[in-house]
Formats: sequence, C-alpha cells, structure tokens
Amino acid sequence: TNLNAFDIISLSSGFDLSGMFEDK
Amino acid sequence: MGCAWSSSSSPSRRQRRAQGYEEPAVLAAETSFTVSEVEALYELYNKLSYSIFKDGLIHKEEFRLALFRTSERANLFADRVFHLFDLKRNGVIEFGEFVRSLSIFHPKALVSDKAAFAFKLYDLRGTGYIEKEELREMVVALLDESDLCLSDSAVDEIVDNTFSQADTNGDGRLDPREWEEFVKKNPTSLRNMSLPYLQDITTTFPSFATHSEVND
Repeated sequence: TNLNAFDIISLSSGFDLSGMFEDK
Repeated sequence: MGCAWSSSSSPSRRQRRAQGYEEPAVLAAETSFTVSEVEALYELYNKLSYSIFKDGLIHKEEFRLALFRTSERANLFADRVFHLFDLKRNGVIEFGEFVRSLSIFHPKALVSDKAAFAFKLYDLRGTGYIEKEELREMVVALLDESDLCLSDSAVDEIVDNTFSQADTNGDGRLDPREWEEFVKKNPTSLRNMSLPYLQDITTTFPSFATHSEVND
C-alpha cells in the first residue's frame, strides 16, 4: 500500500478543534 | 484558584479576568490575530473555561467536552494537543496559551510553524525525534478510534513505507529537518494544522465583537 501514515493519523477526531466553535 | 478582577473605562464593561489573562493588544502583536479577534477568542475561552470547573482555566476535561461533547472520552491526539497548548505544563490552558497555540492553527500561519507544532505532537516521548514505534502507536490509536481494521502486517507496511520516504538518513527516526522536508512533499500531512473557523472568529462570536471598544 502507498498510504502515508501521517495522512492517516491526521484524520483523528482529536485534531478536529472545530468542535470548540460550535454551540452545544 | 483565585481570580483577579479588572474593569475598563466604563463600569458596565466590567468583566471578570481569569488567572493568566493577557491584554489582547499584546497577544495580537505576537500572533496571527487582530485585537478584535483576540477579544472574540476571549469570549470563546470564557465559554470553555467555565463549562465544568468554573475557574476561568481550561482543564483537560473541558477541552475534551468541547471537542467530543463528553469529558470522559480519552483520545491520544486530543490529549497531545492539550499538552502542547499547556505551555507552562501546569495542567490547564490559560488564555495566553490558548491564543498563542490557536494562532498556529490559523490558515494564514506559517507552514514552518505548523510543521514544528505537528512534530512536537508526534514526538510522543519528547525525545526530539519521531520514532518508528511512535508512528506505529499513533496509527494503531487512529485505527482504534475509527473502528477500522488493518492487520498488524498492513500497519507495519504503512509505517515502513512512510519511513522509507521520510527517514532520508536511514537512522530509524525522523529529525525535525527530515520532517520539514517530508511535509513539503506531502502537505496533506499537515491538514489537521489549519482551522478555517479562525478566519471568521469575529463572525462566529459577533456579540463580543459588536461590543469591542478597540479599532484594529
């Protein structure tokens, strides 16, 4: 496979800080 | 923890200033944000920092709550981001730390700053290198988080292939220079380092921007 490991881990929800900007 | 109080020229503008509060003009001078954007971020910061502990400081549980809508969900990457935002390493994110760290996520921030931040994120053990075992650990963590299944051999192959591209001196670990070269060739690896919301922060939090007394 030619998948890049850093591309894979960059998909983590832990990096998705947009939740901070959304009303709960 | 105690809180200090300060007031602006008008008593009606009196606001509580939490420990670690820094003047927006100072933070704007050091970051990608304007003064009114820093003020808007203070509104966001206040919202987050009073969500559980009511002390004006962002604790890890409040950070998780903001990201995942639950304070219980542990996530390797979110915990790494929290750790790096916590520049003083005192277990909480103060306002100045919040603004300075978020600035790196601004779409217009320097790619070199984003790359340096990501390097620290991925250097799990703080050795100054991204080691193959750390990368493997992170891939496994992502797979666990996403319920995707890959065999151990497939994970090994992905990690080995990535290292064969990035580890140009072949010593089995990535140093900052190798990492910077790698992300130049693979910019999508930094996709998590840009947050489009930051370009419109005063629109996202218009109530504060409307009341701002500062002209940028």
